[in-house]
Amino acid sequence: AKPSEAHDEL
Amino acid sequence: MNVFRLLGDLAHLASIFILVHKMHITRSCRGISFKTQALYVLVFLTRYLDLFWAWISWYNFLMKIFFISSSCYILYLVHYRFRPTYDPSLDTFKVEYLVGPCFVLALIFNYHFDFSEILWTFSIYLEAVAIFPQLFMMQRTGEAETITTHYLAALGVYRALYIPNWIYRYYTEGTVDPIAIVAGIVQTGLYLDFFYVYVTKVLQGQKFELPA
Repeated sequence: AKPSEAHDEL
Repeated sequence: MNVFRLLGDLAHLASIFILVHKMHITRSCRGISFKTQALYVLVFLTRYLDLFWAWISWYNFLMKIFFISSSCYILYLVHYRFRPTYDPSLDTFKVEYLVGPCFVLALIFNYHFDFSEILWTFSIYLEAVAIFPQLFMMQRTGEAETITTHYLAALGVYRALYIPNWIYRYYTEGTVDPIAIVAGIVQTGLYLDFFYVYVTKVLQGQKFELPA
């Protein structure tokens, strides 16, 4: 997955 | 989720509880930079506004709510409740020097040139340097209360623990988030001087004092 697809970290 | 990120987030939570506890037991915000705390409000608002349109998990959602509300509460404590104990003449770092460049960097180095992505990127860059006014203030006074140093240590450890998390995620999921990684390394690097004094002095039972 590309990092920009979802920011799942806080 | 992995153990590094979980411990990092717990350290972040702990830092906030330590800070609020410090202000309540000493009934003051002495030694705390209002500017740094205001920058954290800006960081959390610009990063976590996506809770209105991006669903990750209950953990993610509740943490976002907590960080936004606790940072606003801390700002209230410093700015209203304990205002008489705040000394603006010690908190003189110019935040424009941080906010402006971070915004420009976010416009240039981002994953997508759209509103929510620029906000996210800006918040990542700003978080990396938001501690500057606080460190600057300690540099000026040359000392810090022990509980304030525990707050800063927990806050520094939080982002430091994200680094092994990123390494772990690279090997297990193949994900790489260069913007977060570079900013996170810079952010952790800013704490190195502090960590050195914290480990060699505070953890040995001495007062946090910087060499004159």
